[in-house]
Amino acid sequence: MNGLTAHQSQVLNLIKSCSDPEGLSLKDLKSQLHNINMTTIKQAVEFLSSEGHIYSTVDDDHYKSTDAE
Amino acid sequence: SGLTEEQKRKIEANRQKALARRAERLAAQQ
Repeated sequence: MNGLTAHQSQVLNLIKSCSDPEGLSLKDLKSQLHNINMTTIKQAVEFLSSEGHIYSTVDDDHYKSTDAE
Repeated sequence: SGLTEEQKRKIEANRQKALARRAERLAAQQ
């Protein structure tokens, strides 16, 4: 609906919901998305980053959303 | 927060770059 796959939307929604200034780590994402494997999570993160939906924070393992209030 | 000033600057720079990418992608879709 927003041009994202179901997996990409799930990853984006979790990152959006995180209020930590460091953002959400890949490990956090994996622990909350039991139905998606790490390779798919990384691919979703890469796509969302290239589209400007999310950005890396303290390192390439932590992400925040540009849509966050 | 526990972030250093340097980390905060880096994060803000990454946020600005991401916003620019987002704007580019949206413009390309028009």
